[in-house]
Amino acid sequence: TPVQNDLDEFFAVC
Amino acid sequence: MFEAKLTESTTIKRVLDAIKDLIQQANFDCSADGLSLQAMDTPHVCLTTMTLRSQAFEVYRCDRPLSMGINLSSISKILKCAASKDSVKIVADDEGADCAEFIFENESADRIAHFELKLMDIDSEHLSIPEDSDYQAIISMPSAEYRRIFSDLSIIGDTITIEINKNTACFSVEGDIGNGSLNLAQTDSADEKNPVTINVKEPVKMTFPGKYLNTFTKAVPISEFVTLCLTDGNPLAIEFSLPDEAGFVRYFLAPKIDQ
Repeated sequence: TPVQNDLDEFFAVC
Repeated sequence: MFEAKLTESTTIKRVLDAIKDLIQQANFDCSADGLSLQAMDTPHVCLTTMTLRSQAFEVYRCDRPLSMGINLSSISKILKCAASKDSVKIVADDEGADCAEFIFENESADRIAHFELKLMDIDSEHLSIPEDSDYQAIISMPSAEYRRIFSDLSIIGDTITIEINKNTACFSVEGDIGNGSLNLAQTDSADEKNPVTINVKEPVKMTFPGKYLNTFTKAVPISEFVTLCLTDGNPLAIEFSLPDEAGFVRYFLAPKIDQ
């Protein structure tokens, strides 16, 4: 089953 | 002093409808440029951003940047009290206000309603979202088509794959009851009434949760068209733009990955 990614790794905190 | 007046409440009602099922509370950042918001949903799978530019408003004044922490369900309750043709004025003190004032006025200006919404202190991190990154594939379609595709497919199952090749997009679903797919080709002529345009730098195939793609259909009333931008391994960016560059609602959805 595909696992959902987490967005945290895509967007850096300013 | 912050003061912003919309000629019709419809604009903000539609924008809130598009985001309130994904976000419970958020900071509305007010600056001279306009009103904006960004927030992740609780599982950190979807980032929602919204901007209402100052030109969207009939009156717009923001002396100093301020952040209003707002519960989305509360602001929606207050805006239900505005008729769609009523104007909406939002007023807040930019020196640590603990509430924002909402004033609804009908077209003949003989019915004026005042509401006060309590503001909240919300700890939120500001995320740097890459601007217009180099996407592998961009597809634009009528938003009514978007609604039809994803409301249909998400009934069958939650695993929806989007595959874009030269001039064709394929949307497919796998579910417990079976599976399905739909092919959408780029429309031939530019003067077609409901154009679908597909720009592909590299073919791309990615899988997303149907539940979210279906939730984004709440933004359909905002815009006649929707744009989907895909790059393998990156979040899917979906944009619904308000008319006359008045603003937009954008969603970033994390892809599903095979493990």
